[in-house]
Amino acid sequence: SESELEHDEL
Amino acid sequence: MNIFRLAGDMTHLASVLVLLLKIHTIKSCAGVSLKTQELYAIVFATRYLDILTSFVSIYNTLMKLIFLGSSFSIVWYMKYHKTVRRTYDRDQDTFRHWFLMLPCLLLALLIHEKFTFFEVLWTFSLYLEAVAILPQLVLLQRTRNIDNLTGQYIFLLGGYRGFYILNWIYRYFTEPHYVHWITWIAGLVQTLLYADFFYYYFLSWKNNKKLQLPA
Repeated sequence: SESELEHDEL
Repeated sequence: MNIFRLAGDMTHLASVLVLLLKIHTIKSCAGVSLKTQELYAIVFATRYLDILTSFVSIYNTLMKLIFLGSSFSIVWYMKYHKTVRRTYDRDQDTFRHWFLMLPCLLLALLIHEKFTFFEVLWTFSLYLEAVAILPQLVLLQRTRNIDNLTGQYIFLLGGYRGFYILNWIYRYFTEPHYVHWITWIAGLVQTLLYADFFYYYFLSWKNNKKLQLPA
């Protein structure tokens, strides 16, 4: 799938 | 959210506030590198492109807006504000910062976690942030005249990087599957660049002398 990685940091 | 991440974000926020305080209240940007500030504006613009499409928390979105707004307004102040721009050390701030962008982009195209538009740009922002402080460090060496606010600004920025490393170590041991090699290596390189500055910062603090970097 084309889902993006989860980025939970700034 | 752990205490190290929060401390990192707060020192980052404090660094931006110190810089805005200097620019807004004293109406001076002496000793501040416009090149570095332009790179930070690009770093945040490319990293937070997902601000509308990916929601993590109100905290995250708010911080993204603060870092985007502050970095672009600092660049605006230094370039266009009639009083502030006169205090800019134009002749000393000659680092060819745009040349840092191409290798960072190529590296992001080659080394990334996932080959998608947002992910490559996110990775590019990590690489660029790692080296964005270089024009500022070069300017510090050249001007040899570092006021307290500029020194504190860079000290706080370095602190932010240090806390993020502690945050990664903490998360690695407390969260399963938390592995982000690219973020870690880029972050480590960035922090090592500050290590030199920190060394001279503490040396000057210990000897109770004005901060001066070797040529």
